[in-house]
Amino acid sequence: CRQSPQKDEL
Amino acid sequence: MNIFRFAGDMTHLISILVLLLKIYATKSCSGISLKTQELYALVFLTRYLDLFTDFISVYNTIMKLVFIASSLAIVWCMRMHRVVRRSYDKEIDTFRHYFLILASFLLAVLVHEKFTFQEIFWAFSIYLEALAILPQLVLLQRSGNVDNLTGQYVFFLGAYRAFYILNWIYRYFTEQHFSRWIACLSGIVQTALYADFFYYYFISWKNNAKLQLPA
Repeated sequence: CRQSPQKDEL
Repeated sequence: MNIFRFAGDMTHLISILVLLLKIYATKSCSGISLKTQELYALVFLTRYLDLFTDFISVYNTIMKLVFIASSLAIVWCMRMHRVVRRSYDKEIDTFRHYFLILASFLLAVLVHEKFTFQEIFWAFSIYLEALAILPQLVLLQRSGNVDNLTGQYVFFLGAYRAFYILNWIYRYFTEQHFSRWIACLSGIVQTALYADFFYYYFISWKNNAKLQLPA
């Protein structure tokens, strides 16, 4: 998995 | 947000509601591991430190608050409630959950995205969540018989993890950036822990029989 900018998951 | 992520959040929410319903309706927490519930409370408290620093959406903020409040309420009930705490299976809920906390913390110190207070606790919460179900699974195995609501609770909790994996696969193909590898790997480990439970859950469902786990 590549990096996502925000931690938008719970 | 995609449908898998939403389904995951909803099955997570349902699992918590089922657990609260069981405790409220039967005034009993038999078959429920206090160790697992304490670990979840710790998971939510350490993961959602970003409540104070990052705003993502009203949905996210509300869900975070619901998860923190419900997990603390469950721990409070099992420890403090005059009637409920009497039904707690203390003598078979003996998993040494402190080791899980220690191991997750050490791993978070070694493997994290950034060496900051918040990032280390975020990684810690991800690792701990992956392992937090273990005391519950061990308790069910030891007690053998699983009552209906407890079985549903663990089932929905497992379904939540399965939907999150579908969500990551979906995001992998639809977005430029994907979920984080720390969360992905831990999520796969976490879901794998449910495999055995799911197997017996489906057998009992297929035979229309009470859920029983082999000793």
